[in-house]
Amino acid sequence: TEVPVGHDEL
Amino acid sequence: MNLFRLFGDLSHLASIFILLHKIYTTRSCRGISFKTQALYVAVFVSRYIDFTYISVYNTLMKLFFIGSSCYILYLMRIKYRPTHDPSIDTFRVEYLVGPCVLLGLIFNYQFTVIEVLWSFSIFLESVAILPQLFMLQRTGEAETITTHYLAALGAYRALYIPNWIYRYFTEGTVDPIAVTAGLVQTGLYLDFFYVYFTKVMQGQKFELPA
Repeated sequence: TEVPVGHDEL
Repeated sequence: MNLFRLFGDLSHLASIFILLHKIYTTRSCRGISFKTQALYVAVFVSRYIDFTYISVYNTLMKLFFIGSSCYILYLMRIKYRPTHDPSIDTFRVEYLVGPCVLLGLIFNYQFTVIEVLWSFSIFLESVAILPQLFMLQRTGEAETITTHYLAALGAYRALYIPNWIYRYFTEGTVDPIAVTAGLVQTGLYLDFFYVYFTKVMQGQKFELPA
């Protein structure tokens, strides 16, 4: 598993 | 984007419109914690200044949350100032901000200003509702519209949880900082949700047992 890049969540 | 996240974001949007509606129709910000609202400004400003382009949706939402939270502070501090009673809004915010700064410095994905601010904002958001809940606890009751605001706000982070589970299975991604803080944030609402579902949804007034 990876951390989602660029923080696409609000 | 999945439905859980979309509905989570819509619930967040709805909560802000409910709050504005409450302030406008009652011409008062009674029952609303200024401290919680000020913490949300800190949360949105520290999280959304990264200027990373994701999508039009993302940018518009970020602008909306920064703009509306500042506007609510203006309403509370200037326009409807006399309707706010600071003597019941007594939660000590420094006990929240201090530890969140520390947590942000310790737990982050990269030791850069932007990333530390992002982590800080995630931790701060998870506890930003405490002054509001504390105020509710002190007064022991709330206007129904205020409870709808809180329910929509709580539903927002609650809906992010199935979103993370969905993303784990579809994209294989996990964001441990957001998930941990999100679980804490949702947990803080449990008591409130219990009273909301057993009383307000049955048409009764929101009143805490003495």
